[in-house]
Amino acid sequence: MGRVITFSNHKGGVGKTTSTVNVGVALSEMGQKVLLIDLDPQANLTQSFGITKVNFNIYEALIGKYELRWTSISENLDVVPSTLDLSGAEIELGAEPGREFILRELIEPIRDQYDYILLDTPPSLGLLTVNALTSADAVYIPLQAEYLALQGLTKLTTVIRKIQRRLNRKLELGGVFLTQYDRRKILNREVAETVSNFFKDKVFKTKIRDNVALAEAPSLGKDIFNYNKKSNGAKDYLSLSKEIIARNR
Amino acid sequence: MGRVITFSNHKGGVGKTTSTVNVGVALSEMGQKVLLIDLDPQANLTQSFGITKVNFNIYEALIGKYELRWTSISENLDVVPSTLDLSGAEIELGAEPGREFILRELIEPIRDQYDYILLDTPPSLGLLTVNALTSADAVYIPLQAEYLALQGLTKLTTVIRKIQRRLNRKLELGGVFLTQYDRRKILNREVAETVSNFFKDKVFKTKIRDNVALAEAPSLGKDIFNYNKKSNGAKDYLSLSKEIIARNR
Ligand SMILES: Nc1ncnc2c1ncn2[C@@H]1O[C@H](COP(=O)(O)OP(=O)(O)OP(=O)(O)O)[C@@H](O)[C@H]1O
Ligand SMILES: Nc1ncnc2c1ncn2[C@@H]1O[C@H](COP(=O)(O)OP(=O)(O)OP(=O)(O)O)[C@@H](O)[C@H]1O
Ligand SMILES: [Mg+2]
Ligand SMILES: [Mg+2]
Repeated sequence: MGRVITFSNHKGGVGKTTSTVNVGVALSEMGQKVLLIDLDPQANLTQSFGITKVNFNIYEALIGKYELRWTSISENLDVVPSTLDLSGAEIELGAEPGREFILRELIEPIRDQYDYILLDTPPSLGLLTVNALTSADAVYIPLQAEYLALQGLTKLTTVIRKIQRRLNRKLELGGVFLTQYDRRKILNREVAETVSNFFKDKVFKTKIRDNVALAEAPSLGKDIFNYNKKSNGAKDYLSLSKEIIARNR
Repeated sequence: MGRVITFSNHKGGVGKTTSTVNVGVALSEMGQKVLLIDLDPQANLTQSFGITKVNFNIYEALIGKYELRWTSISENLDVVPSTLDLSGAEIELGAEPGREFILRELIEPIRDQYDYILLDTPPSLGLLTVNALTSADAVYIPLQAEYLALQGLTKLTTVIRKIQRRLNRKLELGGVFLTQYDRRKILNREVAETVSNFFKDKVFKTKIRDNVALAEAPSLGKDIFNYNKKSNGAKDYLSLSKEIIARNR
């Protein structure tokens, strides 16, 4: 039974896409069968794999043109691409009855073909992110260790609780992990302490360090492992992925 | 006649809020009368000034409860605060006739009281950002010098052109400036070159360097000038603000 995990945080630029891509690849290289779904109209996950010439996408599946379709990246990794047109979905689907369950309906029939289904979400708490949270078994929160990023957490946890009550009883706050972390920065260390006091054992031990290789890799359509296996980024995402497997036994 | 400028880019975490705050303060310290409007439901600009106990906000003004109300930060600087409730505005105002002009209607009566009115926008191209673009004389695009941030530019310029044609003929693409820039990173230098080939003289000469003081200042409710006047962040935002004044003569 495939485990559905969404990487969500409405604060922008905290590493949602980078995490979905690299955790996805790490899990697939450890033999897990993985599907990634790009739910962001910016289509950054789709661009990170250099996917250009496909004629299907998540938008057309969500508006009911066809079932989920994906492109295969490697033996154990498939991707459902996004499109810039997806930004119209929030308005178009807004009046649809049960609009929060549309993605879940698309995932159910294919769930058992995968060990993990990972969802990348846009920097907002709109209908696309609500669909992701309604479909997921767990939500993982990537968090930049900075003041402004910390502010949004209360709102995010409030929305998660509402979804747990009304739309998805099985949704679990699976964990929080720090991204773009530089332990030389006092600010990063202070925020890390605040986060671990607040979230306690929900915080992953692995901190994803600030590492420019992670920002370079997508320009070549590569994940961090195929770009630079020895980089801190590759080590950290491998370690995080091992923690994820341990938490999902 | 107050000049209305919006800082917009749907890519998350590129420095929209940090720029609106610090350009706002720099202009006000150079004797310009400035109003900042926080149009992001995350309310990061409001938090950056440590504004907590006010009982008015942009949301209630947008839904028509009252005219624009602001709190005074210093002699030449006022702020219209945001609220977490603003995330409901996109859906609530979606059916309103002329929904794109609501903010412009609120700004018109008070425009002449200021030299500059700066708008901070959320990381999306939804109704709040469209309202900002419809109200503005110029849009400034803060851009992280990274690959994923570069991808969104085509979509952003497409939306700006649509708004120029249909909603706001006077809207000008005022300029693009680089943020979180580290010239030691090859990626940053490469992207900077791509941007200046694409946008030519629209690119501001000033690059905002990566400077942790900019991320620390909001945790004390301060702008960069009151936090650390000698920092690179303070120097860069002062230099950018001088360029902005020169472009708006
Ligand atoms: N650990 C890291 N070290 C250095 N750069 C990183 C790291 N993680 C992500 N980045 C870079 O930071 C930027 C923001 O990351 P990313 O786009 O993954 O965040 P996001 O949360 O998906 O953003 P958005 O809110 O726009 O969807 C990207 O340019 C990415 O390449
Ligand atoms: N030049 C800089 N150097 C270092 N840190 C910076 C710089 N500019 C912004 N930051 C920090 O980077 C993070 C993102 O910046 P900011 O929140 O201003 O971006 P934004 O575009 O407004 O994000 P969002 O898309 O969530 O609205 C913040 O934690 C901020 O403090
Ligand atoms: Mg993303
Ligand atoms: Mg912001």
